[in-house]
Amino acid sequence: DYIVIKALEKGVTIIGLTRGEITKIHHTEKLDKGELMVAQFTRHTSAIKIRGKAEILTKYGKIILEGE
Amino acid sequence: DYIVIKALEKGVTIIGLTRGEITKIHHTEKLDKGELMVAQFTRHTSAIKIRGKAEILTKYGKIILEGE
Amino acid sequence: DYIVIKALEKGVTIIGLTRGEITKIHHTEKLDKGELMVAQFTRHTSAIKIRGKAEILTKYGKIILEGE
Amino acid sequence: DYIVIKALEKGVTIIGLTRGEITKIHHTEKLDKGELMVAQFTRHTSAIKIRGKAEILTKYGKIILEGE
Amino acid sequence: DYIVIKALEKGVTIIGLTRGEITKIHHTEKLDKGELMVAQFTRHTSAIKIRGKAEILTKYGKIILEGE
Amino acid sequence: DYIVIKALEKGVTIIGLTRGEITKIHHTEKLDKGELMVAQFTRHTSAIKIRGKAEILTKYGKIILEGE
Amino acid sequence: DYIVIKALEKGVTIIGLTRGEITKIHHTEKLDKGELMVAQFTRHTSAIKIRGKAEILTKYGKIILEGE
Amino acid sequence: DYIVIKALEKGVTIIGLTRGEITKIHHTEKLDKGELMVAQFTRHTSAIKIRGKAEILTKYGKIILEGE
Amino acid sequence: DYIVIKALEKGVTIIGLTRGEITKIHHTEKLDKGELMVAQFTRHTSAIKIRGKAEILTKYGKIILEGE
Amino acid sequence: DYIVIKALEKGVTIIGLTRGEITKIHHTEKLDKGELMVAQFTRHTSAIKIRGKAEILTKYGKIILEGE
Amino acid sequence: DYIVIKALEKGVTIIGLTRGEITKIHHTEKLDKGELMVAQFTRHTSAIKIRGKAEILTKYGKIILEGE
Ligand SMILES: N[C@@H](Cc1c[nH]c2ccccc12)C(=O)O
Ligand SMILES: N[C@@H](Cc1c[nH]c2ccccc12)C(=O)O
Ligand SMILES: N[C@@H](Cc1c[nH]c2ccccc12)C(=O)O
Ligand SMILES: N[C@@H](Cc1c[nH]c2ccccc12)C(=O)O
Ligand SMILES: N[C@@H](Cc1c[nH]c2ccccc12)C(=O)O
Ligand SMILES: N[C@@H](Cc1c[nH]c2ccccc12)C(=O)O
Ligand SMILES: N[C@@H](Cc1c[nH]c2ccccc12)C(=O)O
Ligand SMILES: N[C@@H](Cc1c[nH]c2ccccc12)C(=O)O
Ligand SMILES: N[C@@H](Cc1c[nH]c2ccccc12)C(=O)O
Ligand SMILES: N[C@@H](Cc1c[nH]c2ccccc12)C(=O)O
Ligand SMILES: N[C@@H](Cc1c[nH]c2ccccc12)C(=O)O
Repeated sequence: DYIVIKALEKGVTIIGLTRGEITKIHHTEKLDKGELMVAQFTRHTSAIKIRGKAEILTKYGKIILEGE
Repeated sequence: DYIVIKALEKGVTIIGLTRGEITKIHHTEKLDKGELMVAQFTRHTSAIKIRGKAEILTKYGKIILEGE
Repeated sequence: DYIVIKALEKGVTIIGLTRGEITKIHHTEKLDKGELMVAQFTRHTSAIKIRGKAEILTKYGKIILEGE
Repeated sequence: DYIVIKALEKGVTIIGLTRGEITKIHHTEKLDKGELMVAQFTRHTSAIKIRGKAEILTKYGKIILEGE
Repeated sequence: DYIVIKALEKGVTIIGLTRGEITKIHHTEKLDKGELMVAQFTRHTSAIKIRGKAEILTKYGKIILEGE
Repeated sequence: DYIVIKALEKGVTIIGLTRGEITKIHHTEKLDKGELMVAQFTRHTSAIKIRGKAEILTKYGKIILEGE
Repeated sequence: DYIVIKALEKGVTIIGLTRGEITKIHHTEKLDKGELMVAQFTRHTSAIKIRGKAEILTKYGKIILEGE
Repeated sequence: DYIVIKALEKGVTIIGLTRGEITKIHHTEKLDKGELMVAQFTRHTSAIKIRGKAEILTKYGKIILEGE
Repeated sequence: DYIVIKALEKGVTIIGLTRGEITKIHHTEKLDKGELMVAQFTRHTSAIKIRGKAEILTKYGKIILEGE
Repeated sequence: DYIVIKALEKGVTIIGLTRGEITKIHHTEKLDKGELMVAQFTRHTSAIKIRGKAEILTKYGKIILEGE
Repeated sequence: DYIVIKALEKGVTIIGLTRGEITKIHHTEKLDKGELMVAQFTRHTSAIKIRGKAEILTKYGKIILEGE
């Protein structure tokens, strides 16, 4: 399973939250405008938070985040 | 399996309930307006509660929570 | 496998029944109006009862409970 | 695999029959009007009987039981 | 895999035949009019016979038995 | 995997042929008119023969046997 | 996986060919007119030949054999 | 996985090629006109060649071979 | 997984390339006009090249090769 | 699971991010205009970033990146 | 999983990139005009690059590469 994030502005942030008893941030990825990231769920990532203006594709369809 | 929560207001709360004999809160995640979280069911999370004005995507389609 | 319950009134009750030879209540979760719960079937939960005015989503579609 | 039973009257009865060589009742669950139960097939339950006025959802669709 | 039997008259009979080298009856379940049974195939049941006026749901659709 | 046989006359015969190097009859089941049998393929049954006037449901659809 | 053969004349022949390095006939089943056979692929049968006037159902649809 | 070959003339040839490092013929089956063969891929057969006028069914649909 | 090749001219060539660190030809099969080959991917074959005028069926549909 | 990237300009960059606790770049692949790359998720790659003018195909459909 | 490449000009190049920590070329296959290659992802190949004028079929549909 993976999700797709296309940054519609500079500084879109993709935050990986840890799998396990404790939930904390293990990685933050910054995207430039026009960059795209395809990110899986993994042994270390069981939740993902996204900030900023972006287009997000999941198995439930496309979501537009307006950002701030 | 994961669900998607898009916060439509500040302070949307996503509560992870423990898997196992005892059911209690192991993590509470607060979203700012316009933030999005993609959260899996895991070894530690077998139920999720959501409060606040949000758009929620599950395998059964989209649900709008009006919040308070 | 999970089901989704959206509370349409305060005090909607979600009851987890034990898996195994004995069937008894292991957890009762109360929802406020407008709250949503996504609950899996697990090693400890093989049946779920729901009381109160709520919208329930399962693989068979949407069901409206009128409550008392 | 689970089935969904929505009670349309008080006293709807859901009977769990034992898995194994012997077939007998291991649990009887009574529903009030407007209550809903989602019940799985399990290590202990390989057949389920239902009495009373109810709406039943299975993978074959919806069935209305008229009751007595 | 399970099948669903809705009794349209009193005395509908559901017969469980044994799995294995020998084929014999291990259980007979009688339904009252308006009762419903959901029965799985199991380690002990590899064939099911049904007598009487009933509505039967399988993966191949609905079958109406007229009974005697 | 199972097939469904609805007897349209008395004396419909369902013959279970053995799985393995040797192919012989291990069980013959006679149905009365209006009776229905749901029969799985099993460790002991890898082929099934049917005689008489019957309606047969398999994953390929419905087949009407005219009988003699 | 199984196939279905409905004999449209007397003497329809279903031939089971052995699985393994050597390919030879391990069983020949004769059907009377109007008889039906449902035959699986098994540990001993990896190819099946059919002679005579018959209707054959496989996952690719229905085939009519005209026979001699 | 299996394929279906219906011979449209006498002498249709079905050739089984060996699985493994070496590719050679391990079996040749001749069909009479109107005969049908259903052949699986197996531990010994990883490729099949067909000669002659025949109708062939695979998961990609029906193919007509015109033969010589 | 298999692919189907129908030769539209004499001398259609099907080349099996080895699985593993080294990629080389382990088998070349020549088809006469009107012959058909159904070839699996295997422990020894992880890529297949085809030359000549042929009709090729894969899970992506039909492809016509014009040949030289 | 794989994704497809078709470069619409020279210098399209495909960045492989490491699987595991640490997220860092393990490989950067540059594409010339008109080149195409098909890249899987693997034991070493659990996220992929893409820069530049490109057409990207994932299970969620086609995405056009405008590049800088 | 495999992809299909049909060369629309001479010299179409299919490049296999190694699976593992290091990403490098382990094999380059040149196609003549009109030749076709069906290539799997394998233990040794986790990414494939393609150069030249070609038609490429993947699970996401057909892609035409214009080449230089
Ligand atoms: N550490 C948590 C992260 C998480 C996943 N899904 C969640 C839902 C709610 C809250 C936290 C989570 C876990 O692995 O389970
Ligand atoms: N601890 C419970 C949490 C839970 C999951 N689904 C439920 C349904 C009802 C009540 C509690 C639950 C369990 O793992 O089973
Ligand atoms: N303890 C029971 C709970 C249950 C599941 N499905 C049921 C149906 C009917 C009655 C009880 C049940 C079991 O695990 O099997
Ligand atoms: N004890 C039986 C219960 C049962 C399941 N399916 C049935 C069908 C008919 C009669 C009994 C049954 C069993 O596990 O097999
Ligand atoms: N004892 C038999 C019961 C059975 C299943 N399918 C059948 C078909 C025909 C005759 C008997 C059967 C078996 O397990 O195999
Ligand atoms: N004993 C045979 C029965 C059988 C199954 N399918 C067949 C097809 C043809 C002839 C016999 C059979 C076997 O298990 O393989
Ligand atoms: N003995 C052969 C039978 C067979 C199956 N499929 C075939 C196709 C062609 C020729 C023979 C066969 C085998 O198990 O492989
Ligand atoms: N012996 C070969 C047979 C084969 C299967 N598919 C092929 C494609 C091309 C050439 C040969 C083959 C193998 O098992 O792999
Ligand atoms: N020996 C290679 C063959 C191969 C498969 N797919 C490829 C794609 C490109 C180049 C070579 C290949 C392997 O098994 O991996
Ligand atoms: N090293 C991370 C890479 C990653 C995958 N998905 C992510 C989502 C967000 C941030 C990082 C990631 C992991 O394997 O889990
Ligand atoms: N060696 C890498 C090759 C690779 C696959 N997918 C990629 C995506 C981006 C960069 C490199 C790759 C791996 O097996 O993981």
